[in-house]
Amino acid sequence: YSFFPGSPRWNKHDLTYRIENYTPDMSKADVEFSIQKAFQVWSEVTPLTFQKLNEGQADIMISFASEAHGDFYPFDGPEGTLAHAYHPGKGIGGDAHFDEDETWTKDSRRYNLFIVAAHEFGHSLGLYHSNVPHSLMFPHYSDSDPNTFQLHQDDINGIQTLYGPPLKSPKPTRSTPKTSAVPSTCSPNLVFDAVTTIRGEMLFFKDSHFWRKHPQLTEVDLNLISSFWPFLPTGIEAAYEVGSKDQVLFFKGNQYWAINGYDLLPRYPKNIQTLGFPSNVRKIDAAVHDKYSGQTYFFVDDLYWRYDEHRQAMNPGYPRKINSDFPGIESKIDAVFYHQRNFYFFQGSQQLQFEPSSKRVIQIMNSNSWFDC
Amino acid sequence: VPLRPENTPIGEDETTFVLDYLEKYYGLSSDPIPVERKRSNSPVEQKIQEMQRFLGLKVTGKVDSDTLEMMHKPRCGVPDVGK
Repeated sequence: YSFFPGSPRWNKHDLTYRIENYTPDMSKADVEFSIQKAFQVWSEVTPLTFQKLNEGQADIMISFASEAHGDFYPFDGPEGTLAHAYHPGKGIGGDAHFDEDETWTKDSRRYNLFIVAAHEFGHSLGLYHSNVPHSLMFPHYSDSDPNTFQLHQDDINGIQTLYGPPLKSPKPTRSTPKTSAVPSTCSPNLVFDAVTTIRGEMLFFKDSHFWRKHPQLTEVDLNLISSFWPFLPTGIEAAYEVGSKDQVLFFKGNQYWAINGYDLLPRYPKNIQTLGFPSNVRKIDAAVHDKYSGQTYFFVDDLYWRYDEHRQAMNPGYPRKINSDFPGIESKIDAVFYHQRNFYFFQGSQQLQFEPSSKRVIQIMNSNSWFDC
Repeated sequence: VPLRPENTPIGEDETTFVLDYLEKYYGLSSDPIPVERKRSNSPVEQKIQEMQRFLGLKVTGKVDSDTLEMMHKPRCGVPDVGK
């Protein structure tokens, strides 16, 4: 490994980054996931943390550009130079530029954005090139499998010379999810934290990840929550969509977040007591909105509340016992969502399809029956 | 276009490509090289040796096929040595 002349480094551990524009070669979410994973390569072996900003000046500004692009190092069209980055410092210091004349991918076809970004961010943190052939900081692109990527010891030695090893106690950072272990999609014992619909798709949340499923498509996508909504915590406990407002609300503890697409709505997160819950309710187990009645149901232990989205207020006469109005649904509920006039309740690794019109459970399935295992 | 037979001198465009590469990544000075310097162990030859050493190639000081192939590989735009 080697350092830039003078060994410039950041004199703080909590760094920020901002993606100024996106390559049309990949979806916005895939770009964000690749960038977030590339930072995670370095945050896992140092005390550094990386927080994504959506506006303003960040320490590390990331952009895609072709040919001459405002610095003294124009790109050169397809192939050749893929990207470059600047060592730590003010202004352009730390920034990373990617050549838009390349084709950027999220898989092992050339060129994988995650692999190139991890290399460039090594420069953004102060590493120069290494002459160790299989190290990440070797100057040439390596066709390694992005899914089995491992940082070379030479890279680790270099970056830890600049910033030291990770802090002993696990640090709560955005870019290093608490349980980055990837959950197994077809495990028969899969228990979800929360489930919701969003713009015609279904999202199944577990720890720091969520599965994305379109009812008409067979494949299912696994993503990090932070790659879509970096402001959300891991371990979401409840979630529901109000389609008429194009909003999804997420709950954890006594807080809740409202989003529209990728964006957090202003003045969120809020306290759940603002919805009308008594102060002894400290968390929500599950929530679901029935778009036909305009009512939202909140489930807490063996009770449930009904909230009128039109009046924006709890209905009087609640809470009521869950099994008095949802026969066959016992407490405690892990998650619930609404699909084609039915409620789908998740309890442990079971899923119960409840038909409100006949007030009965009409089918019992595995929780991950939607994943075509 | 048939492959060039082994060790034939590289064409004009390749010479330019090689000099560009050495300027960009190994700090070869872009000032014109005085003719008398060409005969000695010229800066170009030194830079070629530096590149071959850094990238783990056989150090010949000549742009042999391995060296030329390495120069054409996609890479990061940050130099390998120098500022």
